[in-house]
Amino acid sequence: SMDRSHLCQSLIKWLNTFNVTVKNQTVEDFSDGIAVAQVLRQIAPDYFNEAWFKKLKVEDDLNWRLKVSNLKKVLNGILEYNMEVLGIQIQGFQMPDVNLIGEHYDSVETSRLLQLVLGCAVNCAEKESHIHNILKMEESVQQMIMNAIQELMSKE
Amino acid sequence: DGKGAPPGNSEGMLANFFNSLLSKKTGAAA
Repeated sequence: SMDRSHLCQSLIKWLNTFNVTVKNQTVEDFSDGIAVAQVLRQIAPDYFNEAWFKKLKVEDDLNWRLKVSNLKKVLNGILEYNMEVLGIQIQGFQMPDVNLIGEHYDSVETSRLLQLVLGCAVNCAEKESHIHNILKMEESVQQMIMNAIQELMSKE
Repeated sequence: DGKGAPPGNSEGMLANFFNSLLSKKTGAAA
């Protein structure tokens, strides 16, 4: 099985290739769902639109309950986008525990969330540009990303 | 630990994988 702490670092490096207006370097930076939501907006702007984004609380120093509330909305959005737009039903994949992400900045659970974002990117209408961006990354990161995609594909 | 891909092969393997991903058809609304 995958080294998920290592995977988390590789996926954060990949997410750093997107433009976001919030901090996006550490696992903690991903604990309120906002950086992920901004990336999703770039991946599928018609689906993850302004109205969807406005359901999230965007403030510095959110308490952990509000972070978890954001993360639940982000996770549900990802799963609905997979079903409704991509026609992908993910089965048998261990879903991220958003409580552990929001309260404890857990890198294993964060890796599961970021892995689902990766799945959106490489299956969306603009997947070609996302895949080309992945191919510009260092080989060790590409390797981790490949493993993560392969695991997801085995659960579709 | 000896369980990874053999050295020297990984670049081709990565290219193969991502090329196959590019040609994969997805999208319920496509």
